[in-house]
Amino acid sequence: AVRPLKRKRQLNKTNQMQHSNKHAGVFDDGHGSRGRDVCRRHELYVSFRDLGWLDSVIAPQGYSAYYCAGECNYPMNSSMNSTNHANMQALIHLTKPDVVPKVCCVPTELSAISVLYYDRSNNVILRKERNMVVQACGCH
Amino acid sequence: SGHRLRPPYVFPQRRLGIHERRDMQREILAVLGLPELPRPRASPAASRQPASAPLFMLDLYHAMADDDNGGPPPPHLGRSDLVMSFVNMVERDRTLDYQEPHWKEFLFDLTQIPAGEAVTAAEFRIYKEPSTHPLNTTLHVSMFEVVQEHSNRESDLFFLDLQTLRSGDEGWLVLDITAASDRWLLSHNKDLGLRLYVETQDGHSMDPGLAGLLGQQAPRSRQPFMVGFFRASQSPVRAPR
Repeated sequence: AVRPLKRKRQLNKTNQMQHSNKHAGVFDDGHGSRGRDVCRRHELYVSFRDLGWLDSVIAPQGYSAYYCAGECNYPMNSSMNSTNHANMQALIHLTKPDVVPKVCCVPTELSAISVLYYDRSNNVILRKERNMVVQACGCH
Repeated sequence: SGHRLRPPYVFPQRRLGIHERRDMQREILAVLGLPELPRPRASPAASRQPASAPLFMLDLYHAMADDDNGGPPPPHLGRSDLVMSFVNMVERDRTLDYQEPHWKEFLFDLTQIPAGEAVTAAEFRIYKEPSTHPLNTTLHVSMFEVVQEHSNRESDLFFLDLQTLRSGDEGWLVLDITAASDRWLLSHNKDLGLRLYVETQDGHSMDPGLAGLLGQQAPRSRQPFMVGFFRASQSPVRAPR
């Protein structure tokens, strides 16, 4: 009986964690900032519906923006999309952590989204916004 | 404080106040390049708005999405990052006076064009139904920009495009009006006037309506509209707030 409770409390904590991240219209996958996993892409959905814009935005109803988070520690394997420089910086960080910062987990490939909406004169506008969706993360 | 090793990417966990949420939404809109406040809830008048432009733009939206996934971009779309359709329109006809050439004129409000956008292409789209008189003949449809109107004489016109078709043809007629964009970028607040003429093979002027060209009286999905394709001429500088 205790374990389910513990698990329930654990779930509540996770939900609470997700809830606190749930600013109107922005959801992430909740465990992105806790686990010590390696640099990778995490789910982050921006919902136009929850932002109350569906009177103006015809399509889409939201989009997956994603974000990058995770550790960039030496040695970095190929999946971490790192550069020689990043490997060098990670090595030097090990020897001088107060001087040289850690290598950052950042987007290395981004793509555009298109948004179809009404403007104030009821004209229909199609706008392409570049660099809005993370396609890949890496250590840099 | 640097000594107590905080998890490297924990974000401050606190609820945003009402004003902060409103500011946050405004910032998200700015990042998306959208106008500041969403359009007010659709008024009843909006339901009588032409549906032709939204339907066309929805097709462009899907084509742009395909373009992102490597599909062939439709014409004009590949070089544009903004497409605007204009429906706010006033329509004027001169079709009753038998001596003058007949024409149909369309006025468009271009005030919503954002600054810093360069026109890559512009089209005027009007739907043509099959026309029976005269039967099975060639029609020449020409489009002009009304540059300057005069009370005592004909307006100054600037030729834009000419299309030749058969009286029995049906479908969307697309007229290239890109050449008019030089002027409209200089004077946003002046309505753009487009004038349409139809002539038969032997040069007689014809009422565009009789030729099957539908104006504002057409069903909502077939009303004429204008489309502008734009490219941002410089990367938008986001003012610090």
